[in-house]
Amino acid sequence: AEDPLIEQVVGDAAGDELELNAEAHFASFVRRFGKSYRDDGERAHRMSVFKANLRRARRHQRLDPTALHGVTRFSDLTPAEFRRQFLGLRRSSSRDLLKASSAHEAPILPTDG
Amino acid sequence: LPTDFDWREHGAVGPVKDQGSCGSCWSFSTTGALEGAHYLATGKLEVLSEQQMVDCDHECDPLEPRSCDAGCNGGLMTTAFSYLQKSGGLESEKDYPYTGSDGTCKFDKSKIVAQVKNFSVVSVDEDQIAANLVKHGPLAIGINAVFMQTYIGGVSCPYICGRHLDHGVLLVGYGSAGYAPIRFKEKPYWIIKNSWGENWGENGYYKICRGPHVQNKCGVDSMVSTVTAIHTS
Repeated sequence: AEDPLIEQVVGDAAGDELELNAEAHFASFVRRFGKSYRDDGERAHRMSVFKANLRRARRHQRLDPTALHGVTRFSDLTPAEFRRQFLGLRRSSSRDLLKASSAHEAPILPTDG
Repeated sequence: LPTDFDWREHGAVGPVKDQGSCGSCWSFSTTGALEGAHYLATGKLEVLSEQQMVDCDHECDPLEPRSCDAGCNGGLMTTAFSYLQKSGGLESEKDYPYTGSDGTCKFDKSKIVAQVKNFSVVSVDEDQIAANLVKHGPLAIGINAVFMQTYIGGVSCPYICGRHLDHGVLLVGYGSAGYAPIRFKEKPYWIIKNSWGENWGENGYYKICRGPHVQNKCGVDSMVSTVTAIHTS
């Protein structure tokens, strides 16, 4: 759902700069959020996830220009890890909720005036 | 309806909390809605316990008995409201503090501070959502959180965003014209309280655009529930 309709396939200067400095950005991220990894292997893996998330943040910025996207404390997590650890809503919709719970539909309220 | 409204300015919203590495967003959305409803019923803001629901709420969907509230493995706000009606209510955060992991139930009925009177599901209509927000207090909602992993600030209004819901949050207000995007117009937005601590987003809050031309962005209108609290002295 997050992929743009038209995907840029050639590099751009800002993107290349970001990639080149990914190690420095990662070191800054580790310091800022007090991250620690059990060994060098884990650190290298998190670094590669972080790099992917830098690209993802850039993609989000292009798709969502009225917000600011960038490095957050979740930048060393894959989307699946992020979902598992920080989300947790069972899938449902309003229609399902009405069927599934003892909830009733809220009465329609006046909205004029 | 007022053009702008924010329950934080009316004292109905507690401090931003942090769910840690635990899929318990649904319990934070539930406590946020009940904290607001309890404030409207009593005039007193009680910070309520998520851990009670994480440990004790195993309420299941009557149509899908295998789909149940399951602490750090996820849940649903309406089934949590249902649990709260059956169990009698919620203890305070102070009496039943959050640990961020699943534990055994230590619910003490004598320590209940807020009780659910009724709850209902609001139709997928932004005017009705706004009206219910203003009348009944902050609303428990579901959202697609894909853009929230990288969000830092501003009004989020992605051109494309999935509508499958994976995160429970709290709708606390709305603004009429908060940002001037490349779309050339000042656009209205919802104000959403998240449970990832104060250092995430705009002091723990997320803003996402709303209608008339961008309804249900990231599924924000599609799972909205409201709760009322029993007036206790």
